[in-house]
Amino acid sequence: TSPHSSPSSPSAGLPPFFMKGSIIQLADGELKRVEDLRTEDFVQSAEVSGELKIDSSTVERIECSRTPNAVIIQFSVGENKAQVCVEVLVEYPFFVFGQGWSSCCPDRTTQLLALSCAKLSVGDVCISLTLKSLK
Amino acid sequence: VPVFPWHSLVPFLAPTQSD
Repeated sequence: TSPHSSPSSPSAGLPPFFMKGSIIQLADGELKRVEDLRTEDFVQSAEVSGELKIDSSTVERIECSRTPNAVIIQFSVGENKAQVCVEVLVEYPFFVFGQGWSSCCPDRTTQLLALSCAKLSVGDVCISLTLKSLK
Repeated sequence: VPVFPWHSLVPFLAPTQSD
């Protein structure tokens, strides 16, 4: 099941849970608003979950995409520094360690989602997930 | 009010494991 937002959503193209005020359930059951999440919430939730592991994904490069309003972000993921590229809308928010929500176009994120964001830059370390058991 | 799981919010950047 892919998390498509409804056409009526003002966050067209983005999943609905990034909208300011969205209720997020942490792994221990605690409920928080998306804008109140902190680095520890993700780290602790991953610890509780058992299956998921938090990786540090460093932004290596941000380049324009042929898709309008999209960018291609190259990450260096985890201890192995695996290179992974993702194509996302410029307003798509990532969670940067110790900093919080950040996007390539924070003004647009704030406009569309009311979620306040910092500017995502090369060198930022984002929270990402992998499966724990890869043996 | 919909409640979303925490892990929806962060990308799943599993590197491709090629053995």
